[in-house]
Formats: sequence, C-alpha cells, structure tokens
Amino acid sequence: MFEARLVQGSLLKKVLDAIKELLNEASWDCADSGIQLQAMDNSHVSLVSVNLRAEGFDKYRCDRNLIMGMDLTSMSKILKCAANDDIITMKAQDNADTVTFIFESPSQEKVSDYEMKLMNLDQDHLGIPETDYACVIKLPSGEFARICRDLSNFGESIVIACSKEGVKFSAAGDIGTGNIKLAQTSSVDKEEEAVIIEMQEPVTLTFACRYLNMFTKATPLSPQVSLSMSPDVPLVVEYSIGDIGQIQYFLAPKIDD
Amino acid sequence: KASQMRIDSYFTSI
Repeated sequence: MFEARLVQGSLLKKVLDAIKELLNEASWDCADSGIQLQAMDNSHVSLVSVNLRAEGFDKYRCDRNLIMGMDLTSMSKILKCAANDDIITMKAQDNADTVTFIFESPSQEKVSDYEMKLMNLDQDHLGIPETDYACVIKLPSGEFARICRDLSNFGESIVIACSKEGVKFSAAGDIGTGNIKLAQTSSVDKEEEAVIIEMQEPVTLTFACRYLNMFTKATPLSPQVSLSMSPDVPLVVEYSIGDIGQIQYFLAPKIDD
Repeated sequence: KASQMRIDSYFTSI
C-alpha cells in the first residue's frame, strides 16, 4: 500500500507545471524515504530530477517500493481538477496498475477522486556524481526567468560567465546582442532578493535558451534559484519545493566546434 | 557555431 497526503496540494500542481513541458512521461519511484522522479527529455539534452521527502508529507506510507510510470499530460490534466487550496492524496495498492488522486477541499465539504492508469516505462537511470562546482550562483527565481526570457529575443543560446565581479548573461543574434550583469548584493531586506555568488574559479559556458526557459516554469515553486557550474560539465538549475524537497534540472552545454 | 552536447554523455547509466 502506498499513500501520500499533502495538505499544501498546490506544491504538487506546481511540480507538474515545472516538468510537463520537458517530459511526456516519467516514472515516480516511491520508497520509504519518499518519492523521486528522474527523466531525460526526448532529445537527451537535459535531465530532470525531483525529490519529495517522506517527512514533507502530512501522511506518508509506502510498504513496498513502487514504480509508478505516468503519462505526465494525463497527470497534469487530473491535477488541474484540484483547487489551489485542496489537500491532495495519492494512493496505490501494491502491484497496482492504477493510481488514485484524492482532492479534499479545506472545509472537507468537497471530495473528488480520479483514477489514472499507470504505464510500464523502460527508462534509463543515470548516476549523477557528487560534484564540487566551481561557481554557485543564487538569485531570485523571477529575475532568472526574466533574464532567460529577455535574452531569448536575441539568439538561441545564452552565455553564462561567472567571475569574482559577478555573473554576466549574454546572447547574440541577427538583431544584435544583449548583456545582463548581476553583481553580488551587498545588503538586502529579504533573503530571497539576494544575489549570492560562491566562486572557486571563473567559468563561462553556453546553454540553449529553449531549455533554460522550460526550467523557469518552476519559478512559482521557490523565490530563489541556484545555478551551479563547472568547466565542461552540465549546468544544474535547482529550485526548492517548499519544505518537502527540490527539483534539479541538468543541462548539457553547447561546445564550440 | 556551437554544438549541443547530450546529457547522457556526462552521466553513466545505472
């Protein structure tokens, strides 16, 4: 028996909004410790990893490890039926071929349940090595979304250059060039408005705008985002999911021929 | 022109 109840159901709705454009289908691995999802996009350029800790749920029970393969478009359609303030419960029997979503209004006066068929997905699992990144940039998630959106007007790629002076995002194309520089903030009233740069060595890497823009669909999950970079390895874009976990996007760089 | 790398050329299958 698997059962996970989340009073802050809107978090699960936001997680789906953050992955459904990138992934058509994916497996949710349910274990005693929580729920994880790892999947590559169709072109194998990026990888999404979602981690939801068991302690983050208001009720969590997973008697046996369970892999729930889901069509994410279908899951998203079902979660659209939940109101933002609904309590969401996911339930499945051991070895079941369906999962049930239960939505309860805060007053408990309306209860809906939706059953969805599970899929058998044969997905590659990748081992992600622990890495000490040369640069870790923390910035407001809305600012990052704005930068990606604005620079997408100029070209297909964004160059992210991190040095001790700050971080520079650049794009170039037919209409011209755009550069956005952010310096580390010296003092801020609110922690989530801060730009914090931890740098061991300067790094400059180039990434596809299309993917960065898809990652920013996670913006409603968290006021801050972190970008981790090292020379010649994938970028990690990480958002926390309330207090219950995090979503990480790994993006392979573009390399000059 | 820069070419797009694939993510599975960095991480190994497990």
